[in-house]
Amino acid sequence: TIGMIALDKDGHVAAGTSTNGLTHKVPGRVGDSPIIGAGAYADSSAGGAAATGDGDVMMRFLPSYLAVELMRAGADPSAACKTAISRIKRHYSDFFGAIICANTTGHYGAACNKAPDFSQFHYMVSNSESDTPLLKSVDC
Amino acid sequence: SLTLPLVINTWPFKNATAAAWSVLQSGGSVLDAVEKGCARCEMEQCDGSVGYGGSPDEFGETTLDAMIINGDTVEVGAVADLRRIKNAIGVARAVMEHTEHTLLVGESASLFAENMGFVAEDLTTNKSVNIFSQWLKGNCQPNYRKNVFPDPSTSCGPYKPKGTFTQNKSANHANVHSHD
Repeated sequence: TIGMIALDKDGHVAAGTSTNGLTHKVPGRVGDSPIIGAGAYADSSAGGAAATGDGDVMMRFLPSYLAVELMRAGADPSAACKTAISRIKRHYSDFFGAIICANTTGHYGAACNKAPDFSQFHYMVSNSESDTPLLKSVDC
Repeated sequence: SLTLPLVINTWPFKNATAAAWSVLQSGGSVLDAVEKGCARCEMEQCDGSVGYGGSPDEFGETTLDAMIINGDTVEVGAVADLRRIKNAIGVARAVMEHTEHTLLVGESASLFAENMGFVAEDLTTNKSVNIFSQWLKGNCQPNYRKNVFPDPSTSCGPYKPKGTFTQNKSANHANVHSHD
């Protein structure tokens, strides 16, 4: 799955997702990726977020919407991402998932939940400081 | 901010980031950037979890889900369980721009896509056939069914509901190779 957030120099935000979902899923099953507020969310007055992982679990908590609303309330992107993950962890302690967050000033962050074979989450960033895609990571 | 514009995406899909960044640098909109970035991953079948030929379902079919959102207007276009169309993010954009709806699913979404000019083609590849074959040979493991018979942890279907339900902990089959 890819989840992406784009901001232009004026702070306009868009977000999107694309996936083929879980392997061996029950036919007809849909995960969080196409669900607004779950797979991704964006509001140009606050920022954007996109989630990835076990969509059957993550879609129950609308983590992308939560993260954007936390940024609107003043949380920095990393803290917003961490809180969104923590809310899910309360109910599913070992779920597989991660989220990226960006606010309208161009600050960004990510968070993930530690699971078997998943202790670090990698994501990509391009901004005017780098002008080329940079690989970033966050410890779960 | 001095750091804007910005493109950020999940997982180390560098070419997708570069594609989106290129759109912004050439004066394109953030919607164009997200669409082109995700479409690049669909074409490149990023880590097998995006685009055609990956994550076959119980019948061996690949289906696609995608969504795009405009943060200025909170207009959204999304497709789910899309069949036979490779450019899922493009269809999601078409849902946003050519309907007043938010989410189209299944065969009807595919028909909409065809009517909007998207090409219908088989999403199966040799790789997805192989993944499906290995799953069948391995007694259909991993398996997302529960409270059915025959026992889904040891047997393939078809399945029927079991009379008595047990509240089992989720098995957590999602991982870095199979995710949303």
